[in-house]
Parts: sequence; C-alpha cells; structure tokens
Amino acid sequence: KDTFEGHQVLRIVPKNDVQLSLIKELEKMIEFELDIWMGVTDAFSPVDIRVPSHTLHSFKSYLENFNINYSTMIENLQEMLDREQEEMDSAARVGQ
Amino acid sequence: PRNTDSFDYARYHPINEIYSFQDMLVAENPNMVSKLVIGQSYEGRPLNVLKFSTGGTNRPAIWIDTGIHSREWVTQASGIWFAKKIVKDYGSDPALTAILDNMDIFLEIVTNPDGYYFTHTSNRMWRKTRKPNPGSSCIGVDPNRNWDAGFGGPGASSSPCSETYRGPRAHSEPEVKAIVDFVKSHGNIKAFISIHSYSQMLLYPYGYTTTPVKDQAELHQLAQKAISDLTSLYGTRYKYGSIINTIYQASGGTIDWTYNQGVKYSYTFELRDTGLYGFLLPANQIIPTAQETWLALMAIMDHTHKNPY
Repeated sequence: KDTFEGHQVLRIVPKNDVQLSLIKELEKMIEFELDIWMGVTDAFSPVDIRVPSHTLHSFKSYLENFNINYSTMIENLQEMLDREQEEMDSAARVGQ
Repeated sequence: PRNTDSFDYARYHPINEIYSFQDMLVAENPNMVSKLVIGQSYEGRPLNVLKFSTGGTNRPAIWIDTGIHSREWVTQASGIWFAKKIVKDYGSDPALTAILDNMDIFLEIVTNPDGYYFTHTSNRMWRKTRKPNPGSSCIGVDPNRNWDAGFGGPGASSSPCSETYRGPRAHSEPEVKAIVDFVKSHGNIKAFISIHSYSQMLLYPYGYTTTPVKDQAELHQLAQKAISDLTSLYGTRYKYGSIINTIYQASGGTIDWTYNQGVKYSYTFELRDTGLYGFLLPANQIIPTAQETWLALMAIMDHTHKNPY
C-alpha cells in the first residue's frame, strides 16, 4: 500500500510569463518526482503540486532560487488520507 | 442498503457497492433503466453503462461519464447521485421528462474501474489505468490522453512513468476502446459530457490545437448558460472556454475525439474544489457538488434536446 507520509501539496501562483515557463519546465524534471495535481494555465492561476517528503527540501530550494512564491496547501497528505479513511469507516459502521 | 432510497449518497463507496447500486437501480426501474456492459477493463472488470430510456429504437442520445481519472472520487459519487436523480425526476421535472421522452441517456459511473479499485486498496492518488507497460516498471496510461485526436502531440507524455502518459497507440486502453466502439456503433450520440475534478471549469474542444471548433460560438454561449445555472445554487465560481485556452494544451483528449466524430455538444467538466482539498474533497460536499453540476448538465441536455442536428 502506498503511503504519503510527509508529502506536501504546494500551491504556486506564477507572477509572470518567466515564472510560468519555469513552472512548466517542472513537469519534465523527473528528479523531484512531482505529481502535478493542477497544471499550469496562465499567470496568476494556481498550480498545485504534490511533492514527496524526500525531495521536498530540494524542491523548495529550487523555487526559492527563482524567487517563486508558494504556499502549503496540504501539510501532510497522509494525515488527510487517514482522516478520509476514518470517516469512511465510521460511515460504514453507522450504515450497518 | 436494501434499495437505492436507503443508499448513502453522501459518502464515498468502493466499487462493489457501486456495482450493487447499479443493479438495484435497474431492478427497481425495469421500464426505464438497463445495464449495458460495453467491455472489460484490463483486469477483467465489467465496463457498465446505465441506459435510461423510455422506449424507441436508437433514439438520439446523451452520454455522461464520470471517473475516467480514478482518484477524482467526487465524480463517481456525483455519477451515482445523477443516476438516482434521473429516475426520481422523470415524470415530475418537465424538462427532464421531455428529454427522456425523446432521447436516451447513457451514464458510465466508473469509467476506469481498475484504477478506482486501486485507489481504495493500494494508492488513493492513482489516476491512470492499470495495464502494465512493456519495458517499464511503471504501470498504466492516462485514459484522457489515449484518444485518436492529435494523439502523440504536445500536452501528453511519451514516458510510461508520467501521470499524463498517452499510451503506446491511440485507443490502446480497453476502457477507452470500449467507449470508442460504443459511440461509433450507436451513431446517434448528440451530446457527450466527460466529468473530471478539480478546479471548477466547463470546457469544450479543442485541447490539442488552437484552431477553434466550428461551433465555438454556440458551445461558448451554452457553457455560459450552464455555468450561470450551476452558480445560481451555491455561488460556486467556474471558468469556461476551450480546453487549450482555459487550461492548457492537451493532446489525445476524450472530447476532442467525440467532437471530431460529429458529436457537437462535447463538453468536459472539472468539478469542485479550487484547491483546499484537491482530490480529497470531503464527503459532505458530494451532494452539493452533484446538485450544482446537475443544473449545468440539465442546461446542456435541454439545449441538445431543443436543438436537433
């Protein structure tokens, strides 16, 4: 079973076309093992990316290097998944 | 649940419960609902389509599918709600009644069953199909890049490890091929609506090219009406436009293929939300999402019914 302990989902809002193309390039950078949840559209439209815990530090450094602002949309994905699973289990129990 | 009235529409269900729901709905409404099996997934699961019909032969039809990207759980959950809504509203909602008196509706709730099963058992974040790729340790194809419409062009990946891997050739995935064969053999599909999440958009072709479709003006106007209806319920804000102008270039997409097959009213949705939860939309938002989406679906279906071509 795949777990996502420590994985974060970062929200990046490109401020201009330069940042836009830098973020587009991310999709090709396999070393970060990114999972693009919501892809690049245009400047000022958010991009959401799931980043595994083991590449989080280097990925954030990369963004900071290029002055690309980001916020953390999901702090720890596994916690959310666990909560969802609990909710489903308890709904199933109530149903029974 | 013993019947579809006691089914809990406000929670997410594993695939066996969705299969049971479909069978119950057919058993309860034998004169309106039937189940077609249009093919098998790679792992051998049935590709079930609910047919809503009040009679006639090969009537003009509307196709709706949910869940082609398996992790987008709110879409399968909304599909279940739509199925029940169609049965409940026929005979009481004049617009839906008029549609169903003249047209059939086909609804595929679990378009990527192997992926959906996998999201419940092994990897909640799985998006693709589950067919192995020869020569690679990475599994699956993005079934929304596998259609014969600009296949292999920009906006899809040639790498099996990518989330947007297009597959070895167009229609290589049995889940896609089954729909292709169905649409071609039916020959009278007038609207095709493929439902995804998240990011709140209603999109029409094209995704693979910037060339506008010849019906762009009408599709845009109808999208505007559909979104205005959707927003009227809870104020949810949607963007609308062509795929390439509104999201990004994407080749091999579903509705580009259907449009090129002659299905004028080809649309794809991105349902809630805008990013607080992503693919983990809390279950208490399933019904509001389905309710507001239904208003937009009705706008598209009603327009299709009133504008035969």
